[in-house]
Formats: sequence, structure tokens, C-alpha cells
Amino acid sequence: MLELRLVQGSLLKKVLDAIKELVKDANFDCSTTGFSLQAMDSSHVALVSLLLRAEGFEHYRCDRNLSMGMNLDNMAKMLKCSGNDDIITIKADDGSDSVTFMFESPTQDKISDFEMKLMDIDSEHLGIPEAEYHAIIRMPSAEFAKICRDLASIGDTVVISVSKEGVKFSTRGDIGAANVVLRQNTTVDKPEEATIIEMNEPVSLTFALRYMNSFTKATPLSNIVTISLSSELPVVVEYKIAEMGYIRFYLAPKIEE
Amino acid sequence: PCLQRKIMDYFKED
Repeated sequence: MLELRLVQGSLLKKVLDAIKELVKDANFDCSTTGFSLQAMDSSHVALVSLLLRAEGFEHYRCDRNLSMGMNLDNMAKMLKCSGNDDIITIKADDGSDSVTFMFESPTQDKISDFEMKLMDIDSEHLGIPEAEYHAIIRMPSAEFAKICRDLASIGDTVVISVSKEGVKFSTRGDIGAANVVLRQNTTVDKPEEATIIEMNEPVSLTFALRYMNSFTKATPLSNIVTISLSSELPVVVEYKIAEMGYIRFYLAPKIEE
Repeated sequence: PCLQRKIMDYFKED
């Protein structure tokens, strides 16, 4: 038996909006730790890892580990039927081939339930090693989204370079080229407006902007994004989900042939 | 020309 009650139901809608462009079908894993998902895009170039910790739910019951295969477009359709202030409860019985989403209005005067069929999904679970990164950039998520959007209108790929000067986002296309340089800036009114660049070693990597732009669909989940770069690893673009967990996107770089 | 690497090139199956 599984019963997860999330008071801030809108959070689940935002999570779905953040990942459904990248991944079509995925297994949601439920354990005593929390509600999680790990899935790759169909080209196996990007990977998303989601964790919503058990402590973040008002009520969390998961009698045994359960993996529920869901089509994310269908799940988003169901969640769209909830009100923005609704409490969402996810329920499933052991061995059941369906999951139920229950929506309660804040004043308890409207209660709906939507049952969705589960599906069998063959998915490989990858081990993500703990790693030291050459550089870690922490910046406003809206600024990162704007840079990715702006550069995608010029080129298809972005080179992210971190040096003593700061972090540079560069692209090149048929109509021209663009460079955006950000310097560390901690003299801001609010901590979430700061740009912090932690560099152990200079690093420069090339990534497809299409994927970066897809990751920025998670912007409504957090004011801050953290970008971790290492020349030997996929980049990690992380959005923390307040008091609950995170969405991490991993993207394999493009390399010179 | 750039070659797009895959996630599997870096992370192994559990």
C-alpha cells in the first residue's frame, strides 16, 4: 500500500512540467527514502534524476518498495485537473496496475480522484558516482534560462567555459556569434540573486542547447540553479525543490572528433 | 564536427 499526501500539490505539477519534454515514459520508485525517478531521454544523451524526500510529504506511507511505470504526458493531463492550491494524494495498492491521484481543495469542499493505468517500462538504472567537479556555478535560474533561450536563437550548441575571469557562455551560428560572460557577484539585495563561481580548475565544454533549454523548464521550481562542470563527466544542472529534494539533469558533452 | 557523447559513456548500469 502506498499513500503519499502532498499539501503543496502544485509542486508535483511543476515537477511534471520540468521533465515531460525530456522523458515520455518513466518508472517512479517509491521507498522509505522518498518518491524518486531516474530516466534518460530517448537518445540517451541526457538523464534526469528526481528526489522528493519522504519528510517533505505531510503523510508518507510506503509499505514496500514499489516501481510505477507512468506515461508522463498522461500523468500531466491528470494533474492538470487539480486546482493550484489543492492537496494531492498519490495512492496505489500493492500489485495494482493503476495509480490514483486524489485532489482536495484547501477548504475540503471539493474532492476528486483520477485513476491512471500503469505501464511496464524496461529501464536501465544507472549508477551516478560521487565526483569532484572542476567548477560549480550557482546563479539565478531565470538568468540561466534567458541565456540558454537567447543563445539558441543564434546557434545549436553552447560552449561553457569557466576561468579566473568568470563563466562564459558562447555560441556560433549561420547569422553570427554570441558570448555572455558572467562574473561572480555577491553584492546583491537577496541571496538568490547572487552569482557564485567556484573554480578548482579551468574547464570548457560544449553542449547541445536543445537539451539545456529543456532543463530550464524546471525554472519555476527554484530561484537558483547550480551547474557543475568537469571535463570527464556530464554537466549537472540542479534545481533544488524547497525542503523536499531536487531535480538534477545530466547532459553528456559534445566532443571534437 | 562534434560528436555527441552518450550518458552511458560515463555512468554504468547499477
